[in-house]
Amino acid sequence: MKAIIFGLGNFGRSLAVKLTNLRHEVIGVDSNLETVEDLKDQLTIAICMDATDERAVKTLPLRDVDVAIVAIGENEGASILTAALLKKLNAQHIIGRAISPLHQTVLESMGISEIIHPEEDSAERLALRLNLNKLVDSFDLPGDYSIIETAVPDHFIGKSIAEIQPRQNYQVNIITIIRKVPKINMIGAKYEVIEVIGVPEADLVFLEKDILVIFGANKDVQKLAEE
Amino acid sequence: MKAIIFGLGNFGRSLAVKLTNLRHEVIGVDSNLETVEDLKDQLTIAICMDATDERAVKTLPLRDVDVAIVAIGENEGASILTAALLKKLNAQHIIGRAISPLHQTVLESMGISEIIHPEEDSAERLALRLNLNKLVDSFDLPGDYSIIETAVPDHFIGKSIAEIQPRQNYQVNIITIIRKVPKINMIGAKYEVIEVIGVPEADLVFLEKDILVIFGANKDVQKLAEE
Ligand SMILES: Nc1ncnc2c1ncn2[C@@H]1O[C@H](COP(=O)(O)OP(=O)(O)OP(=O)(O)O)[C@@H](O)[C@H]1O
Ligand SMILES: Nc1ncnc2c1ncn2[C@@H]1O[C@H](COP(=O)(O)OP(=O)(O)OP(=O)(O)O)[C@@H](O)[C@H]1O
Repeated sequence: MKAIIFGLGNFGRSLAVKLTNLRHEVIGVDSNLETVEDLKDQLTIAICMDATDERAVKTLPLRDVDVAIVAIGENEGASILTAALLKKLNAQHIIGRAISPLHQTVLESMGISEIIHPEEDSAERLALRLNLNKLVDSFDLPGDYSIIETAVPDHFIGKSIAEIQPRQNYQVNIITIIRKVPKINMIGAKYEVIEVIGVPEADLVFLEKDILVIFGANKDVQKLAEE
Repeated sequence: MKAIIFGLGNFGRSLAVKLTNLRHEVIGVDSNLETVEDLKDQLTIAICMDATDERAVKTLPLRDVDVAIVAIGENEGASILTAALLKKLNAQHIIGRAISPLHQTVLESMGISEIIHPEEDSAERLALRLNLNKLVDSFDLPGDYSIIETAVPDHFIGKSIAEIQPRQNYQVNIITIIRKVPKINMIGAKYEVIEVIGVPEADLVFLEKDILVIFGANKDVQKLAEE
């Protein structure tokens, strides 16, 4: 896959490097020369350019890439202008970034449907984690169902899935369990690794530090996460 | 739950507002008066203060809150100093924020184990989504298993779960399906809502725009997401 990323701040640079490491071709663009120099060896190509300068942006292979991402954030003006320019130059798949509701509205009115809010999304996930006492992490599903990781309730410990009967008694489906698993390394030394145990068998017994990954209706899942 | 959030930039303010809306007591702290004024009505309390000023921070009820979050980012110096100050004043649960690997290392060496990287985490999730063609979203699990949302493979459409036999033939567990569901509103008008259908029955038939939420070993899950 070919991608162009405009703006190599924290978000843009992490995205560019990650995609390059996943073996995609990434062109990174930033107006700060030092930033471009720093990333030269980590991306396919790093170019120093003002993303709002039409004559410069026109020289990029915009019709040839699969996705063009505007990762400029705080500089909302530049972020919007760059997105507008990409629209004008017919880039095929544009992903924008919005820092404020107004910023979001402007991008949407330009027909940019895919808009990322890095800080807001991370804040939301942390807020949900802090909100539910035993919640370790959660997965966004639309509507009234959730998938969450939660610390095992105390009264499950020492019992098996067959005894607990999560579907009948708690209306949740236990997808899997995350637990520390002892391993032996190449030189015979013991060590522990946090692992997912796969699809659980009915005779699996819950252990003290287990983290359950469960699926169910929000209120049922929250009930377990609050125990 | 009582929380103090230092730094009300994009991340800090979203977190503070979200937690307040979830009915927690939130004290928001920022050195920028305008920022504090803007948030006065949306938080329990908003205070204008330099988070690196020990005499000022000492006046906060640090021993009385459940969590103290340093949401200052770009100003790495202030972010680190604030975290150090909270450590010194014995705040019970400190969550830090790191913008660079050095920033992370300093916080870790101070004994701050919970560190958030808002931009980097969002970049990682977007990179994974772009990497797997039909991937809609993914949930981080340790080790070699994943939960992902993926567009339904073409050859599933029109068949039932019983016919497809996902566990035998694809080694994945279909947790649930996200699809558009027709509804009637209060005045009798029809509309559509994107919903999770709950735990799927064996006779459920896959439809064209379905999004499958599946669990399985990475390579099996990726195989489906690439079809
Ligand atoms: N007109 C422009 N053309 C090219 N690059 C730009 C332009 N304006 C800003 N940038 C670059 O975009 C990057 C992100 O800048 P911005 O000020 O938006 O930061 P930010 O919102 O703090 O980003 P992040 O949160 O990802 O760190 C910077 O490296 C900056 O040099
Ligand atoms: N010493 C300090 N004391 C209190 N507040 C501070 C201090 N330094 C910075 N802040 C506040 O922290 C907030 C975040 O600032 P920072 O420069 O870290 O931005 P940022 O990394 O771009 O944040 P975000 O990505 O969340 O928007 C700002 O509102 C700023 O006023």
